[in-house]
Amino acid sequence: GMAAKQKDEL
Amino acid sequence: MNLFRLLGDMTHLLSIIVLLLKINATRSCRGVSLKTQELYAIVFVCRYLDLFTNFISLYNTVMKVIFLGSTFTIIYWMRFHKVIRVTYDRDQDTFRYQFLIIPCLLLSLILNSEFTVMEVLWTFSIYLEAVAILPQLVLLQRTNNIDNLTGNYIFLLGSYRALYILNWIYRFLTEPNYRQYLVWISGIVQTIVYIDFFYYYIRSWKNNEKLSLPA
Repeated sequence: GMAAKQKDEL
Repeated sequence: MNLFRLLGDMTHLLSIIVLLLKINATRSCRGVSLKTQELYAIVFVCRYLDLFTNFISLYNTVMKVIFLGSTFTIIYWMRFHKVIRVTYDRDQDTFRYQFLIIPCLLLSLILNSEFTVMEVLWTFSIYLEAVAILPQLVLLQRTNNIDNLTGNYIFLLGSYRALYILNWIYRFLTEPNYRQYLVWISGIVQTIVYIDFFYYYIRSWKNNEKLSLPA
């Protein structure tokens, strides 16, 4: 989902 | 992962390496703000809680561990190293944590994408990162004779933020439904914080003068 996707950035 | 993102991360990594090398080689942390380093430690701890719950990639995990480890190393040196801690500008590094931490915490409780502990702490870390450099900039303004490495450290950190904005533009144009408004706005605020510094940094470099910020 969107929330998990955001967290691929440091 | 696109080129801007990779360059951004590498610039961020380089900034930390420059700081570690400076402190280790000169045995001095003169001009370095412990407050900023401790704020970054809070930022990394709150953001990287997902190290234990959400595996993204080996790259991601390794970078997170490096950011946490290096920041805690710098804090340890500045607080406890027999030689280095004496060189810390304690009396000049007076910015108060609570002026940044409390507003960011309140904002993250109000403005978040999901009201869970993990998500609020993650959002808090995004807001806090945007302003964590402020104690360092204030200290820089107070310290005469800023050494080149401290100036380069801040310049690299600002460059990393600028590259992240390019990364977001690239992702927005290439990935369907890619949006993260809170992160974008915080990131833009964070980059704006550096503009004044960039102006004086580039000017001193062009004129071949030592960097100094006007009071």
